[in-house]
Amino acid sequence: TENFVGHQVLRIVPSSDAELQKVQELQELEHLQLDFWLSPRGLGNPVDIRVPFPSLQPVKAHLEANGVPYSIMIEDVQALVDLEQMQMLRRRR
Amino acid sequence: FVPLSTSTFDYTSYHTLEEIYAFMDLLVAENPNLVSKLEIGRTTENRPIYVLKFSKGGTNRPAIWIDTGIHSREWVTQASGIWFAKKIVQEQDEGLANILDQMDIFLEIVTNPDGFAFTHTSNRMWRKTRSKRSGSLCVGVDPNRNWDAGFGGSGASSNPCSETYHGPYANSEPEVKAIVDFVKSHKNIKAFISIHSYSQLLLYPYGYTTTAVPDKEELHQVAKEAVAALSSLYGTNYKYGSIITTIYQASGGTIDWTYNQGIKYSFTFELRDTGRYGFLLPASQIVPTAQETWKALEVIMAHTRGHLY
Repeated sequence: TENFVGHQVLRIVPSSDAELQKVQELQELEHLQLDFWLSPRGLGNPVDIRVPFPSLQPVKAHLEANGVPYSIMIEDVQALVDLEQMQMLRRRR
Repeated sequence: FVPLSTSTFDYTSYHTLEEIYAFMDLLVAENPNLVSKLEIGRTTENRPIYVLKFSKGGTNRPAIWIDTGIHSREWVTQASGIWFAKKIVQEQDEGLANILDQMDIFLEIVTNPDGFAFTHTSNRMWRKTRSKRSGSLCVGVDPNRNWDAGFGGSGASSNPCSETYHGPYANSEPEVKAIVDFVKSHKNIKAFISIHSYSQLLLYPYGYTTTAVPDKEELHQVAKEAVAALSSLYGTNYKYGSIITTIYQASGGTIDWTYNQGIKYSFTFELRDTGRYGFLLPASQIVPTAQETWKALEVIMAHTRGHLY
């Protein structure tokens, strides 16, 4: 089973074409294994990216170096997945 | 784990594929005069693909199609589909009487069974089908890029490892081909609604081209009314419009194909995450999400019923 320990979901709301372009650059970097939950779709629309733990540092550095504000939407994906599983088991019981 | 009846079924929790299939059988058994279960095909991993048919009789009546779960990780959609199935039964002589007197409703709750099973057993974030092709490093095709509408154009990827991989050819995925064959053989579907999550959108064609659909004005008006009804329940804010103008270019999409088949009332929902959970929407939000979506579905179904073509 795939686990998502340490994965975070970052939320970026591009407010300029320059910011949008910096986010789109991330889509090309396959080695980062980024999972775009919400893809770039224009200014003012949130872009949500699940970032595996090993890629967190380079991704945040890329955004900060280019002055692209972001927030952490989900601190630890695995924690939410575990919670979901626990709830399912509890309800089933 | 099989509930005693659809009245004791837990609509406020997420369920496995087996539990959902057991629910379907219960609903059919409890309502033999209204509900039947059709198998429209088998998946890559040879799972049955089931569609629930709600009909008060007649043959090949004008119909409404609703599907959920084509992207397997979007769990709130399959969970909402379960709730819709029960709601249709509950409303058969009230709110839906007018529609069911003249139309049938087809509901495909788990449109991507292999992917859905995989989210429960191996990877909660799996989106695509589970097709495997020799020579390809990666598994799966995006079933919402595999339709014969602008197939392979911009807005889909030719990289098998991409989440938006369009597949080797249109309808390569049995989950897509099953619906294509069903729609083509039925010939009388008047509305086609494909439900995704997340980001609070109600979309109509096209996604693969900036060309506006001939029925744009009407579809925009219906979407406006549907979104107003949806928001009236819990205040969830939706945007609406054509796929390409509201989000981005997406080729090979479901409702572009259905619209081009002549199904005028073709819509896609992107259900809520009004908070910050994305695909991991807490189960406590299943019922409110289904309830508000139902308000919008009622508008679309009533408009279709009142404007048969």
